[in-house]
Amino acid sequence: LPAATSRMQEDDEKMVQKYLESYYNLRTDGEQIERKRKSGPMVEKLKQMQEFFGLKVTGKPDAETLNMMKQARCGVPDVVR
Amino acid sequence: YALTEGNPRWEHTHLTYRIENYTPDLPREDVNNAIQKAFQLWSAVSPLTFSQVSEGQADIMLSFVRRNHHDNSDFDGPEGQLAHAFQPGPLIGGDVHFDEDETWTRDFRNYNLYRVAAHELGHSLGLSHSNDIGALMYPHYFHSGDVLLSQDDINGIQTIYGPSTNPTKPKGPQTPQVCDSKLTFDAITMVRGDVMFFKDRFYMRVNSHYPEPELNFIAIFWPNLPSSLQAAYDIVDKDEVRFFKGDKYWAVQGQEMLPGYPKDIYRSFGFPRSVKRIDAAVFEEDTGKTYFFVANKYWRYDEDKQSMDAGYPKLIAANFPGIGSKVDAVFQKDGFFYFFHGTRQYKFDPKTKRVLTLEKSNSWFNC
Repeated sequence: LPAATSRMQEDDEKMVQKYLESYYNLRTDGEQIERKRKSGPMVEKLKQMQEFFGLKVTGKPDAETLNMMKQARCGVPDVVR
Repeated sequence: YALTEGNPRWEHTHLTYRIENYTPDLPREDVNNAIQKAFQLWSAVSPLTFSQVSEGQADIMLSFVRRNHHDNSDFDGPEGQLAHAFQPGPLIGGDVHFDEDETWTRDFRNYNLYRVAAHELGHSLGLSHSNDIGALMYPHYFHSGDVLLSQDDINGIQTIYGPSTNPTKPKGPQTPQVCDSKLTFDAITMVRGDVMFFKDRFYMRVNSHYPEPELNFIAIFWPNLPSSLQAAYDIVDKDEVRFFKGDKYWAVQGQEMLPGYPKDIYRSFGFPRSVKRIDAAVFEEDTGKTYFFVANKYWRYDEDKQSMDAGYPKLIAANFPGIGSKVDAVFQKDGFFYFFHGTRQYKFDPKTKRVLTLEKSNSWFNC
């Protein structure tokens, strides 16, 4: 179970990064998400996404935010690229 | 709504489109119909007209492609991204790409081509994503059976191209705003401890652990319920919620729709045929009785005996003093009845038969 959990967390982190890159112009340069997560851009983009969808604005990838990110959607970014 | 940054738009109002290839998931005619209907949604509310061409370059080219298809956005295989479109402009401008790794349908199954095409065409015409959950331009896929432009979508497209030349000005459904002081409700009930408010196609839900109200489509929970419900009540000990519209009602347990519904209110509850709809209903836990409010009268139904109590209907004003003579919605919580009429809400103590407080109807939403 713990191994599965940590695997899941890793997958979720990748998904969050990919989602924010795709739809919120998050720019990454190949750095690991663990380093990015504590810095500004990731938190700011998460907040932007949470505000857009009317979620609680925490800047953290909480369960509700992850659920929203997992839904099927249009591929056009929510902010202009 | 939001416009695409830089406000790109088509300079001519008659646009052409071409379907470059067809998905094998559907007959060609179904694809043609879905795309045509999607264009009609937008032409009905704007001065734009669209015609299909079978060869050459059209303003809007539509195609089914997968993975890397030589634009700036690869598709991602099944699920995830369903489609994308480009803003108005020459060449790739306006074009719509559908992810061929999805399964395309003409019904409620994922993913309805008409629903997705209608959204993408909004981008082709210059709209960006809306954060109004009831808008077609909301970025997440949800299909409840109807594909409707909301008033938000109509406002968006008319901001770009002006109003429709059609003399009957079409209006779209509005998404309820929880903090709108003019908000009224169709029906309200408790559902497994949460208060659920119903309005048009939407529910609003609050519970004590999460103060932010949740707004979403009724069909998310109960795909077979109609919109614009008129009354609802929960029987806590049976874990059952009943929803009413016209002379029909439906029953659910949690997310499960109970089989055998809708049933009619005449045979099940014994209403006379003169009753065409129920305005509001509430179950009183202590007594096992359900109160049905119809115009200025109410009826009392015994859930144990499954029969209407004798001596009803009675006047609402006679036994529920202070709440007026008409009820839009009512629910019970902690032994009190909360009556709603228009933008007013009355907290009523059924034991003392007194109104305790008067509030705005949306006081539950922490506005």
